[in-house]
Amino acid sequence: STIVLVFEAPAAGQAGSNRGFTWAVEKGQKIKMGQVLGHV
Amino acid sequence: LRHALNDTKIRWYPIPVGLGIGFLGFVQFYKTQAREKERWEASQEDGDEAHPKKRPKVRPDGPWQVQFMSTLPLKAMSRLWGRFNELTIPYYLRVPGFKLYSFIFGVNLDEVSEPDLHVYPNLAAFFYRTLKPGVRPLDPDPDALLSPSDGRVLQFGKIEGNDIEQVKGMTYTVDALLGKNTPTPSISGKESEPSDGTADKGRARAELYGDEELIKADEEFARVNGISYTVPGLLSGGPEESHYDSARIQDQSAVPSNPGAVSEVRADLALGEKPWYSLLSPDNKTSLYYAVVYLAPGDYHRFHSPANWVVERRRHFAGELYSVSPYLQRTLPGLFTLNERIVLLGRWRWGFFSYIPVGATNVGSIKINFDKELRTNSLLTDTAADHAAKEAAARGEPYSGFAEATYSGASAVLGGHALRRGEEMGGFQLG
Repeated sequence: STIVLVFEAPAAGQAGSNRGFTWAVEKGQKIKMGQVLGHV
Repeated sequence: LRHALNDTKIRWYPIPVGLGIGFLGFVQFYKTQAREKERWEASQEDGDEAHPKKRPKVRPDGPWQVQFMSTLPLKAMSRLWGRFNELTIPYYLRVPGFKLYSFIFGVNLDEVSEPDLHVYPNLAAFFYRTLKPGVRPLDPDPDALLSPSDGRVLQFGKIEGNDIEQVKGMTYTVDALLGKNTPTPSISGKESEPSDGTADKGRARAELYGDEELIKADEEFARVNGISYTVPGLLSGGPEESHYDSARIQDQSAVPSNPGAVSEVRADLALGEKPWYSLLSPDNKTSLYYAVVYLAPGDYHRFHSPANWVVERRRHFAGELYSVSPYLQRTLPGLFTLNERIVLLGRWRWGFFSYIPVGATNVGSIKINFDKELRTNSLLTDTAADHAAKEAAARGEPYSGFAEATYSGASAVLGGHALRRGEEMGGFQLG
């Protein structure tokens, strides 16, 4: 089974905004529910 | 002959289980083909053009393995596999059986909420097991997007344009994955006052998306599914950080707001005027991202909400049921646009949010806890799809391949069903 997430988030590196989405995973990494995929 | 019949000793031999399964599969396949043929002949008589036979069967391209798979009755096999896994296992075989399964697929039995494995009557029940409280702590950072389930991160990245180009071996268009168009709102009529009278619409929406003064006025403004929500709690962010300004909210008159039923399935599909990307923010301060998490057979197969968000509508693509193993993901381009899947569309504090559980042959059913009407991987699904195709053809419109339901009835104020970070949303069931 697979779950795909498609979502909108602040683009990293926007002028005048310190928010931007960054990934916190590696490709092929094992992950548990509740762990971090990424941060805004 | 009489002598042979009377005097020959009768000896019984066990039939191999695989042979039995093969035979049942063949019988099922033969019945399905006969029924299709019968229906097709009937449609020939009355000239019915919209017969499924006329609907182009999606032929995936790819190596011979994929072509071979596309000729197999995968749905019938999935249902058969589901039936097989719902057979009750003899009581004393359950513990060794589940331990063997756990050993082969790497299930951590220490995390399973039910210590006595005898409780699980069959493999389907064990597959849909729950975990002990606390074994999956949520990351405390409110700005973190959480993993929706156990599994392996197969792909992730940013979406440029319509194609998800950064994905090796998996090229598909977002439109194909999410379904491009949406039917005209199924709930007709003007915006009306919420029947429970909790708040007037404009004020409530402003509260939802960040109008500080109004929030101070009424911290607890919505009771959804019996749980009271505060705006900051729901969207896990200070109102001043919220992405929407109330002016923008005001012009969303197209958003269905009539409470109506919790969800309403509309099998007839017409080209509407509100594609999925109408939910995207008009300013260009945001981008689209995607992530793909693969659940192996031994993983915990219930899935959860990765953030606070409001799901507004659901699109069910009946699709085929190919395996979603990493191998097939690499070899079958556009796999996810072929498979049976549920596309949940909604919003979170940063804009558009969608959550797409994708089914597979060995794990056919997708369950969404708050959508009692959803049936996947069942004959009903096929029948609904045929029905939808006929109706769309009768109206001279193309069949866009999915049945849609909206959750606007869940909360008139939020315009959808609110999900909390880490809340269980449903799961994958065998067969």
